Amino acid sequence: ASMNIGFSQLSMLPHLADLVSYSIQKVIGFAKMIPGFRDLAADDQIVLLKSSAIEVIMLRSNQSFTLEDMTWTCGSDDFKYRISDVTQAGHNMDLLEPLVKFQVGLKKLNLHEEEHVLLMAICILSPDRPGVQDTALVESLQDRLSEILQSYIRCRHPGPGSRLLYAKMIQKLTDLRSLNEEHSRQYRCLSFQPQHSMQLTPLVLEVFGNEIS
Amino acid sequence: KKKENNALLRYLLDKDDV
Repeated sequence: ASMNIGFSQLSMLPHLADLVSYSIQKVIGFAKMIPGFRDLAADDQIVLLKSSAIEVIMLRSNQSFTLEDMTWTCGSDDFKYRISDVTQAGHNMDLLEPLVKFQVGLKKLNLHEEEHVLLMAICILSPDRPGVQDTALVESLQDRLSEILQSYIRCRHPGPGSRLLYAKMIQKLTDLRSLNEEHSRQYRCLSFQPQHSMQLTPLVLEVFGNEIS
Repeated sequence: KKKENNALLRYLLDKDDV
């Protein structure tokens, strides 16, 4: 009964909407520190952020993801996010099953923090996002980050863990594209229902789209 | 209309992060 009540009212939606809204602000702050990002036209900066925000949040959240119990444990056990918390925010297993699989795979790469940060920057500076105008400039910035990442792995990532590591990291970016699409599909359903879209934040509505407007 | 679009994103991009 409690599950049904939780589900129908999406009891976790307000909290997760706030968490995602806060995270989007952090992604924007991070993007502004990427060399060259601020030199892009404002419209391209906006296109890149809107299309990559959810992917960077999924990447960033891997730090708190734990293989022990397949949850995002942020600090003490009071701040532990389980799959059930995300379903009670309106998402279903079509997203969560591949998302957990993605988190497990990423965790097992045991990335250095430098590699993790570079991967998020490379994810943001993807020239193939729909609506990008100056794809050549975005591509040149991404290429530079990719070269830095490959050099870092060669010089600083010793031992067996580094074998094919760059290729595995790029594969994670591909996985994120399909997670992004599934998230968008489920978000669209959610945002069509006024009783749920009213619980989202202005920034979430702006970044993920506000069907109502 | 275009200008009004993404007003929050533009603000967060332009504001000076401490």
